[in-house]
Amino acid sequence: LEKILYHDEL
Amino acid sequence: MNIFRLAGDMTHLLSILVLLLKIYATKSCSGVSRKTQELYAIVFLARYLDLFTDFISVYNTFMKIVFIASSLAIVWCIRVHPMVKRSYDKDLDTFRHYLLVAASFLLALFLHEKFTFLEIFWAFSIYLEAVAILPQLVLLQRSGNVDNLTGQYVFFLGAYRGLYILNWIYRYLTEPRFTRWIACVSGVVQTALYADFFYYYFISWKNNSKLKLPA
Repeated sequence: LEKILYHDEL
Repeated sequence: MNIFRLAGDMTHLLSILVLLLKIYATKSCSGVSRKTQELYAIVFLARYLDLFTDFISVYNTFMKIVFIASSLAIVWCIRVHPMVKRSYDKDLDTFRHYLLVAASFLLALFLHEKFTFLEIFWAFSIYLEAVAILPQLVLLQRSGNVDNLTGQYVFFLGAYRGLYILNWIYRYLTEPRFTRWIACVSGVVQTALYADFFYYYFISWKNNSKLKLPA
């Protein structure tokens, strides 16, 4: 989950 | 997603649309740095490798595809389209952009979140994006006169960066575990590069005169 949250911007 | 992030993404999209409009309407890329556009294409291709591994939202996936496709389309126009190609002045666009690519990649090898293929390319894309505007700014400064659409293109790109900083401040204040040094520090550096341009942009706007950059 952390990794996904980390790259949630464009 | 907060309002600053959304507004940032929209101005980013708008900047690309303005550039495409300029190239399409005038069939010319005068004042546009092909090198900056190629760097952006590399930035998007390197960053969105996670298109195949991570899904965040339909919005994110859609925007990633739009950014990759539009940046490739712009590079294609400048390199291949017969009329647009003719208007490209390579003598003005002399920035050694491969040095930026090499330096960004080297930095990514040392400064990254995790030593994995995707993370290194992600960090590389962040560093490269921070400096990718340099060939464009140098070209504008060398040519002095900036046509309206090119000026607006750079203005919207700078606005996008500024809004992303507001987005990070907002997230820092509202999300308990929001820390992302690589993106934020690079983002601030990137935005600072626009300071000079913005200064002259506002002067010309205030005086209602054509944008001119000092040599």
